[in-house]
Amino acid sequence: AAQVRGLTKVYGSGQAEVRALDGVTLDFHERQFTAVMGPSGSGKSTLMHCCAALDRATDGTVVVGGTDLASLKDKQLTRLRRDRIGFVFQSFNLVPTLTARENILLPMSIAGRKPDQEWYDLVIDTVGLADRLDHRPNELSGGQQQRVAVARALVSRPSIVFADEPTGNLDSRSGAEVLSLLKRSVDEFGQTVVMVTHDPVAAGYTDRVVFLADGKVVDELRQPTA
Amino acid sequence: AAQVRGLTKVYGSGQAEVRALDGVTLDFHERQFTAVMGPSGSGKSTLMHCCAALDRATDGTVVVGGTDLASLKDKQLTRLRRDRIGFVFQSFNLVPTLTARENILLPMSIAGRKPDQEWYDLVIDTVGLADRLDHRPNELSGGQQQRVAVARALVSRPSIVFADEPTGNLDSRSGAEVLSLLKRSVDEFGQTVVMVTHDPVAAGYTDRVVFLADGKVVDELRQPTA
Ligand SMILES: Nc1ncnc2c1ncn2[C@@H]1O[C@H](COP(=O)(O)OP(=O)(O)OP(=O)(O)O)[C@@H](O)[C@H]1O
Ligand SMILES: Nc1ncnc2c1ncn2[C@@H]1O[C@H](COP(=O)(O)OP(=O)(O)OP(=O)(O)O)[C@@H](O)[C@H]1O
Ligand SMILES: [Mg+2]
Ligand SMILES: [Mg+2]
Repeated sequence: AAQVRGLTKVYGSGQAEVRALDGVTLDFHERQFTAVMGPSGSGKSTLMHCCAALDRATDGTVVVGGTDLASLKDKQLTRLRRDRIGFVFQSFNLVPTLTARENILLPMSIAGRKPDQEWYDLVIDTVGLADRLDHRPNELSGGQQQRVAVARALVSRPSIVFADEPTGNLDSRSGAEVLSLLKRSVDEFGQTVVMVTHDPVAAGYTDRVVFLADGKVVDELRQPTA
Repeated sequence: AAQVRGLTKVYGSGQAEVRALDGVTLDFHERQFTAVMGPSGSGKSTLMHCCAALDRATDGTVVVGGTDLASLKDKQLTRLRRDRIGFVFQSFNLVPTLTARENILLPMSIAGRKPDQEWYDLVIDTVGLADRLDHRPNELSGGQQQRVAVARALVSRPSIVFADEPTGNLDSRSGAEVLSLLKRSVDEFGQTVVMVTHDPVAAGYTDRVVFLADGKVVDELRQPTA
């Protein structure tokens, strides 16, 4: 699904230089639920953004669905992101002037596509937002906004989903609903999901955990249990 | 420290009415570390905002430090918030154009006050931001931004601190640092801290847990252990 080779992302220069990623090499396997864990500031969000074509690396390569991201022009990158990649942002990034429903359907409406009705109903029902769809983000609780962001990433059924801490603002029950949904989209619908998390319980839902520290991969765990 | 009586907050009206708080009555005790837990959407953030004078309730009373918030005019409320209350927002609410240091010192500079240098150093050191003070929020990771928000609330050593999910974006080690700092400000410096959290481990640091559901208090736990 995605191959990362020698990925490096440097911010600033000289004294102020920050090596957010420092030569990361790893694979995200097709139809697997992979967790990415590591200390605050270790490069997890940066890794997600580079893999999802939301940011350009300083060095190294990212291949998604057989395509080297560096070979794509901006227009092609935009189309790849829109059609094949789902992204849940750590800070939600919802459009404040749109309702929850409009936010959830936005990527597909831009692409001129309609969602599969059954899948849409399942996602909305599972994240528990049915009675909040007409509200705008500032009328929603933190956890409700996060669930809108999750639904938005899943509804278009992208081949690969990058979820940056999708349950950080959720109580254990809503969190479990979201995690089962993510696991289900992998096990039943063949999607590939990569999830950044700080929560060992969330990691327990995945097939494999990759650990980052100081911008590098430092460890890996197969079949984690909480 | 704070007494809440019959607190009600209603959004919308008629069919669209949402009772975010529905007759909440409870006390936050002086020099205690209280946790507020409950499902996503149960009213935790709304309760924090009403108690911290960031929002006006529909009904009921909030008394903070002996003062009925409803008796204060806007200017007096602003001064109370600035001088006596510290607040950590669920979505951080940092000023994007200011550096971490400027964000942390902002409430005090507005009040024309300087922080206690030893306390300032302790807070900065404990939240682990010493090498990030000159960066702006968009140059910081999610967890780093959250730690800036925590430091901002604590540095002025307010008599009461309301922290809305202060460790939601932190790995277990940074989270433990923040929680020990909050506990320390209660045990050693006599502050009152009220913390919304979804994390049982975080609740384990507190003296008492209050549970909300559907805008009401439904349960309470003394001396919780994770
Ligand atoms: N402006 C608003 N208009 C309508 N409903 C609102 C508004 N603001 C908040 N609400 C609703 O009030 C309820 C309580 O929200 P609140 O943010 O207090 O929940 P919370 O317990 O903090 O949830 P979370 O754990 O997800 O952060 C939610 O159902 C939310 O949708
Ligand atoms: N624009 C920038 N300029 C300078 N440094 C940056 C910039 N963006 C990110 N960083 C730094 O890069 C490092 C990695 O950030 P990243 O957001 O990937 O961490 P993270 O693992 O997601 O952390 P968290 O768990 O706190 O969300 C951090 O130390 C951060 O301060
Ligand atoms: Mg991050
Ligand atoms: Mg909240």
